[in-house]
Amino acid sequence: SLSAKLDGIFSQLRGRGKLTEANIKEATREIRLALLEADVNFQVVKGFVQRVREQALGQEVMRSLTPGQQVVKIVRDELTTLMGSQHTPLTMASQPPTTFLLVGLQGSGKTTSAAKLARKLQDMGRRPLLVAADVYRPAAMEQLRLLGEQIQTPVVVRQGSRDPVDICRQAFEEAPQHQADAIVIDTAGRLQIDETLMQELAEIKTATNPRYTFLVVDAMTGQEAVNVATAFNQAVSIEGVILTKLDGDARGGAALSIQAVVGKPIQFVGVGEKLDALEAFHPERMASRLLG
Amino acid sequence: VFSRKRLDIDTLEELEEALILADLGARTADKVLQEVNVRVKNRTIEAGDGLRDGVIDILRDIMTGAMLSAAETIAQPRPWVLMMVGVNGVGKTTTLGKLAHHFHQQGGKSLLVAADTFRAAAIEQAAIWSERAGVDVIKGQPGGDAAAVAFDAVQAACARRMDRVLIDTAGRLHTKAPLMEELKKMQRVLGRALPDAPHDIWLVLDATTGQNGLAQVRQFHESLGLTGLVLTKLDGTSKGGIVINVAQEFQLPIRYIGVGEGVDDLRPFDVAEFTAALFD
Ligand SMILES: Nc1nc2c(ncn2[C@@H]2O[C@H](COP(=O)(O)OP(=O)(O)OP(=O)(O)O)[C@@H](O)[C@H]2O)c(=O)[nH]1
Ligand SMILES: Nc1nc2c(ncn2[C@@H]2O[C@H](COP(=O)(O)OP(=O)(O)OP(=O)(O)O)[C@@H](O)[C@H]2O)c(=O)[nH]1
Ligand SMILES: [Mg+2]
Ligand SMILES: [Mg+2]
Repeated sequence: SLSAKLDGIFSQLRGRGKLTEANIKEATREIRLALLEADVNFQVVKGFVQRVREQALGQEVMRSLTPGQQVVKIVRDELTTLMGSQHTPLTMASQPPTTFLLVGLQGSGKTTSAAKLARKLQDMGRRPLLVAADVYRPAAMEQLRLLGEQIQTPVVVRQGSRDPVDICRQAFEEAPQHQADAIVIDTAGRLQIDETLMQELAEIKTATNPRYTFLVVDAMTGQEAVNVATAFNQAVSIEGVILTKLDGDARGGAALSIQAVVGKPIQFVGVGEKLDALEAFHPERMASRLLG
Repeated sequence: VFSRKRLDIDTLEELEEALILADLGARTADKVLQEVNVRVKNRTIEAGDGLRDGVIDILRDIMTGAMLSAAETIAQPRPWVLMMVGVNGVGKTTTLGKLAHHFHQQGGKSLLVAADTFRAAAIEQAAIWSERAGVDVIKGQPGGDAAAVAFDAVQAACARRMDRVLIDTAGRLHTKAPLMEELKKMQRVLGRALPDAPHDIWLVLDATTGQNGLAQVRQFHESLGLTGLVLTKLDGTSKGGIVINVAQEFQLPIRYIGVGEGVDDLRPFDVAEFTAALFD
């Protein structure tokens, strides 16, 4: 683990002394490797390591911590600050319905997360309506329909339709019948470089005016996470990220990268395939995960 | 980086950045840089255009094990049984549909087996792909025993003298031991339906995956003994460099790549194209 490596690096530093350029250099090398291994973006790692270096240099060795522990503390605090400072709980629109739009690359977990979000809204006392607006993927609408059934939530399904904007419009018209005060829209996976589909997404956003647009990101995403998030944010301005499949051993560096570059927080994390597996994001836990 | 006339520290740093951005990972990138230094010393690499070709040569050497992907010369027992495995959402079902179409065009009778009995609408999804591909499908029951579905399908394929059995399995994270056990069980059960089946087990890797891809290959390989990889979503901006990291440790041929969501968006893996594209 990084803590163990840092302890090893500073084991020569005993009693009173300062953290110096020389011993910091080896430490920052280990920190850099750990974060890159965790899929944090190259440029984000560069800036992060620089900040840690600046904070560590010249610090007096504390009596209560070993120098290694001290550097770990600096790293952990810096990570938690980066990821925690913008977290806010969900708030509903003053006028119902509160609309949620889920977007992202293929296979990231949007459909599953849409149902999980609906279930969470139910737990919060809301009445959600799910909208199956993926007109491309085989059996996508059926998938959401079945998930809605599992949590006794109505789903707007228009099997023959090739028009997601129209499906959404119909959903808004249908909402009062279900006394729905929240609408959760599942969209098709798409590449951020697909101009036609990104334009379609912008049209869906305009037509539905969501309070929350969530980018759904797979925790195992590598270096491209920043480019993907930046492009989606430019096309449809996201409020936050849902980071999925964190029940595996992917370190999830994409979380840090996206927050650092796009400035949008992780709102929820997906921690399993079942519909109750959606949790609030805990920055300190993520910091530990990133440090490995 | 390749327009530089000299191999100075800046050039090497830029090269390192390009490799890491392509998801090779810091350690593999470092190995490549060390090899660049070696080849510069013995003059097999020069600056300028020479550097680009030199790096591509190094990458190709690493990928030699992944190049046994003469995908069309797959051993052909009859029926040939393939299991498609991998973590959630990487493109197993879609890839199997594309493969079924590809084999159908080649001739012979393929049977698609919708053995993901867990995820909502997985069987319906596979069934639609079988229609697109023009092949028969055997559908499990949601909640049913996936291994039993696979067993029955292979028996049916033998009885009907079919050529290929293509088995779709549910996505699962490699860290979940009970789910990995399920796959091992399917593997054992298939061996009882037909000796030596499954003849191939391919792991599907998503090109957008970072360093976790190595852990996926390691765990699935350890549990099952993989005979190949498929790299999907290369039509996106991720370079899929994780397979170079994988190639350092495992000699697993990359059979095909996925380059889109349509039935024809499947290509045999071409190491020259792949390594060149890393620097586009
Ligand atoms: N283990 C785990 N699996 C997840 C999680 N979230 C989603 N999945 C699984 O990931 C796979 C893909 O999920 P989907 O919801 O179909 O993904 P999607 O983004 O809607 O996919 P497209 O519509 O094709 O773009 C499925 O097998 C899900 O069960 C999670 O948090 N943990
Ligand atoms: N752009 C692109 N999308 C792909 C490719 N391969 C698969 N997809 C998409 O990725 C998403 C997930 O594909 P699936 O075939 O459902 O993935 P899976 O591995 O079977 O998922 P689970 O069964 O839920 O684990 C779908 O939206 C596919 O259309 C590819 O090569 N390129
Ligand atoms: Mg979906
Ligand atoms: Mg599938």
